[in-house]
Amino acid sequence: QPRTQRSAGTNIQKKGMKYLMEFGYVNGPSLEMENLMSEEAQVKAIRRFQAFANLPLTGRLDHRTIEWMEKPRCGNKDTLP
Amino acid sequence: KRYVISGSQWEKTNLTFRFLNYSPDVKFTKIRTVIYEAFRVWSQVTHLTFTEIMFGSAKKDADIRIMFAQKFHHDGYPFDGPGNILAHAFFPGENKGGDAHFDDDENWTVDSDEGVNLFMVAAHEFGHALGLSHSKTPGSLMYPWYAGKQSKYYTLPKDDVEGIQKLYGVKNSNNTPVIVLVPNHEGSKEDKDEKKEEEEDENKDEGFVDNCTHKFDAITRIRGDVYIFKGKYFWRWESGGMKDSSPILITQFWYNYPEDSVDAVFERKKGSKIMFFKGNKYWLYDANHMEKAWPIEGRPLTELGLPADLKKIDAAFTWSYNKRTYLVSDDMYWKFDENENYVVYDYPRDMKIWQGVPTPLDAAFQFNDGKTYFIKGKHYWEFLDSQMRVKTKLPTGNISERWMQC
Repeated sequence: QPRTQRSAGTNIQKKGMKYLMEFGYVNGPSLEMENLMSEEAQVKAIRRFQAFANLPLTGRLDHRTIEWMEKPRCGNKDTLP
Repeated sequence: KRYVISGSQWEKTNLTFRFLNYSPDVKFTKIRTVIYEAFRVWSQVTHLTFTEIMFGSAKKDADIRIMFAQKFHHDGYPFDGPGNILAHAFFPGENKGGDAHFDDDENWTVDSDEGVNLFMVAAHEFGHALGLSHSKTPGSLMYPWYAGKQSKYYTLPKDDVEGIQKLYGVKNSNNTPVIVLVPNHEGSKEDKDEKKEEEEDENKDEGFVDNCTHKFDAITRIRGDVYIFKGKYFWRWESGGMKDSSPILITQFWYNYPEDSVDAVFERKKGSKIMFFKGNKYWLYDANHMEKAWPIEGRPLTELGLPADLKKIDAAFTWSYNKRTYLVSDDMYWKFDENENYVVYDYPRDMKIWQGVPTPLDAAFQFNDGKTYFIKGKHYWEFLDSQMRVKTKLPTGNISERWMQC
């Protein structure tokens, strides 16, 4: 992948993970943890979000999932710790 | 079941709230009206009541404190500028518990489809402040994503009703609020007498109104004369005595007045027009005629900036001390700006400030002697303006004797 595309992908991944941490989809103690998350944990967190938002459970930050993450919303978490 | 209980709830149902500030996007009086409506969404289906606290400095002066803020605002959840996160609220509890914060980088709107609809977001955030978490049911109020402006008459979706009633119980079946009047005493002799008299009054044949009756609906001064209203009649008192001991039908004098009684009335200084209040409506008269093109059914009190759920005005009077007009309902009062035809910012306030004035009032007015009198039941209280209190805790006198020559 060209560098710009690769870094954009990383950026989306970071933003996606930050979102999932912020709204309670990742059982990490704080936002600082997302770059230490395993691939598997990230897929699980994405699927949890897709289930809550009634999206197809792809486990990937696909276009539809990212679009949904950009919608205006309440700042409270979606799930209980 | 899709609603989610957050795990915390208030151990009481009579909750208090306070505005810490307002957004510059919308007239504060509209914000107040919208917030009242947003609370009503929840109080309509439970025993919850929400009472505004006007002043406070203590850390936790109200259960739910409402604040508009941008970016970092002294909690661990800074807002993110326009879009994305619109607001958040804290579940019930101490300190920040119950507080609701709105991102003031959003363009808050009330009636338009543009911007972010304050009513919908506030009603959602108050769900959190009461102990509800997000629901995954699209269409439910507790769905995390903003769904745009509500329809004109918003009713809480079933999922949310079940969630909140799980926490705070159900209003009785036909959905009228269960009002439990818990007498904190057997009722003093005074109350009993008052009650007996009220029953006597009610039992009186409607067609016969005795001017030595004991309870009046409204009293005011118009063009220097005192008008005393009871049911569908009124008496006119000119300096020196009753113009006529037999009462006059309101509709004989104020043409087309549609109601069978008056809650409150006062003469505006501006243009000497007369404002009648009944229920949650008001009428403006120019002398004996309803103001041109005034809807016969009256105009809503909300037009004056009063809350949508205000049931009635108990008294309207011009205070002798500052010549300003005040509207009183239950234990709250608003200062009314006649030029703006709107209540003044940062009201209502608590009637406690008028020390010794009994609420709910029946009437209040400034008499020819330049003093202000507060009326409840058959009694009146003279008010000492400079001391901001009634002259005596006990009533100053009896209305019928003073103004009805009884």
